[in-house]
Amino acid sequence: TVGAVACDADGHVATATSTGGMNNKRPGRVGDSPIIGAGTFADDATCAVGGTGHGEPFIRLGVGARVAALMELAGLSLEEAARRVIVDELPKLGGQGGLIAVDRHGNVALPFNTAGMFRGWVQQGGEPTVAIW
Amino acid sequence: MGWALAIHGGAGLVRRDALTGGREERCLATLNAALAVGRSVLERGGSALEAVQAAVVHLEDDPVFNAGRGSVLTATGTVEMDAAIADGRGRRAGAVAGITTVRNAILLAREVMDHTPHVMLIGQGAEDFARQRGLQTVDPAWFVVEERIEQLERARAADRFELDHGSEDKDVYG
Repeated sequence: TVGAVACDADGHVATATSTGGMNNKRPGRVGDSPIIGAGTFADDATCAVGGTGHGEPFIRLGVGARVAALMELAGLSLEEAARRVIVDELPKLGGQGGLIAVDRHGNVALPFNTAGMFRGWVQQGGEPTVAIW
Repeated sequence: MGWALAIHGGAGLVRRDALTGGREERCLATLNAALAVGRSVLERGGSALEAVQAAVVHLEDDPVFNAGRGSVLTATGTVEMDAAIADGRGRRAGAVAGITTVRNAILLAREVMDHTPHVMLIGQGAEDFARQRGLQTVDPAWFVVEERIEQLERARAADRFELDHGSEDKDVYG
């Protein structure tokens, strides 16, 4: 899976996700990537989210929309909401993976719970960073 | 705080020190290039939507990741790709699933968002829509690379699914 999230200079957010799925998947299986609110979600009022990992737990938890809901309804920051969903909640459903997220202020969150993750990020005025865990 | 961009190249259970044969360098180079593509859009005042689309198209075209060329394979050895795009302005969204010939699935998801009243199209209907919109299509063989065939054979032998970058059962959470 590959994905991107962004906040532009006007404070609008967006996300894009593309995937082949999981190797050896059953034909017809669809993961979280194209499910709006699970692997892909964007709302200027809260955040844009892109997920990667085992799709089924992401769908069952509604990962993207849940991060946004925790910000909107519980008042959590982007980092707090993203971390709670990926580190605390997703593993309880057997979910392995992570997300990238950005809010309308340009804050970025990148939590994950797997042994392999491939990331890059840059913020206005900062240096681009790319890393593999 | 200004504009911001983040990208990812998928998850896996493989350890970084298992990325041999120059794969780590190839992954880093692709991530750097995709980040630069999206960053250039934002630096010139482009929209977040255009930035994420540009970055993902770049990642789709690179065989080291599993979207587009270098796609993973189903249990029967075929490709089936999914993609979605969402715009925070008005919670607009478009998605496609189970497509097999569209070179850049993310561009088809964008077409669904911009040119239909729907959120998701799947299978043959999505393929037909791609042709109506004039998107580039390719033979499904375009998406198949040797590394993914080998990965499928390992997954079949172990009777398991594999994330983008493989699995190591001993090291689930890193």
